[in-house]
Amino acid sequence: QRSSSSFDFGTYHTLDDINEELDHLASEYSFVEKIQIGESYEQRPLYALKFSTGGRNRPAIWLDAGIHSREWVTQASALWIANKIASDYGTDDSITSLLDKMDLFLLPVANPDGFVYTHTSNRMWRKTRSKIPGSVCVGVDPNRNWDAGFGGPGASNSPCSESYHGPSANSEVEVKSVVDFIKSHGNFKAFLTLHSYSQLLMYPYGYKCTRPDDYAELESLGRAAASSIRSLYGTTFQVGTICNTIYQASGGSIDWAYDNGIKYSFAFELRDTGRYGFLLPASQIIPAAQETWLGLKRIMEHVRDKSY
Amino acid sequence: LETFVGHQVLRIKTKNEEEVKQLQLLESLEHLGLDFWINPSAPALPVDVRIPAASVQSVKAFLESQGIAYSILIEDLQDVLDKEKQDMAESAQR
Repeated sequence: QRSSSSFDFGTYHTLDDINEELDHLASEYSFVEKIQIGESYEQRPLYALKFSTGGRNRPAIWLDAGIHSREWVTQASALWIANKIASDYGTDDSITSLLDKMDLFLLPVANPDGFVYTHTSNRMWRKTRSKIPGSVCVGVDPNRNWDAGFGGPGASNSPCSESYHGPSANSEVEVKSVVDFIKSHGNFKAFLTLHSYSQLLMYPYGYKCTRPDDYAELESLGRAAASSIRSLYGTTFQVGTICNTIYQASGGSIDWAYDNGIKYSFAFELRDTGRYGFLLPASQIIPAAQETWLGLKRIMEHVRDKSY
Repeated sequence: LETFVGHQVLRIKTKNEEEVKQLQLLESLEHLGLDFWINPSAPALPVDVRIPAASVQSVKAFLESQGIAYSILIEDLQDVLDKEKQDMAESAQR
């Protein structure tokens, strides 16, 4: 018997409520499984949803959200997207053909310690909550902690900075857990990460200002995805490399993924443009998720059809 | 619980590399407690920064003395936070 869910995708939720909803999705759909890929610094489980309709070690797509904990619309969008994928399989041709060929892994709260901290202590918290020996300041920017130009331009060596890169690459267990999982799986074809603020769709590189080998394909795919996003509510996303679009930033996840052979590596910066900062009104969660989904789907279809 | 009463978010628009450098200098002044939502990088890109109440006047004075243009994106961050909290409470009740 199917259970009914009272989960409201159009509002913000605590970590406990999110984890409960992950359980619900996994129980509702036979091809959805909740898996644990590690534990945070404060020993919270890192839960991902695995969407798989069969096969063994199929080519896969990675999608994460909330690595910067205050970017609440990303965790909320990831849940809406998870439900969309699960409920549309079997009725939507695009999702059905995607999941008949590939697996999808979705990590909706990549930084659970930070997320809980935004709910309980400081709504503007961005980093992890790891303690830094010798410093009164807490936390590392987990999107400066990947082994991709680690410690280079666009990351701070001050533990008190919002963009502190950490003592060493992968020092943050939240980052290392994803790295270990992706390496041990060995067959990821796309790495997509959701951030929020200023409406951008970016591909490598961020740690250097040179174009990636697949520049032409990534640029064209990025533009196609931005066009899909715009088709729903007219939201304009700027497309380009991290360095050209926003600023040089080292130690980022999509640079690591690309340098480790995952060609289709993109970072989304969802709404908003600044008027609400990271406090995007809940009424905009579903529109943000809907338009983001169109962009993600465009990329996923390309990945599905262009095996490499 | 940390509150953000009087914190403002400014959008700063730079005209040239010199102004970008001035903002990068500002970024390095840790005692101001600035939280850059978009860091200073190139003249064409805006810079968004959250400024604690105690630093608002000094940052504005600095920008005005250097002739750097800015506008206020969020007048009082705590007002927006309170609204969010109220929305969440109403949703939970529903």
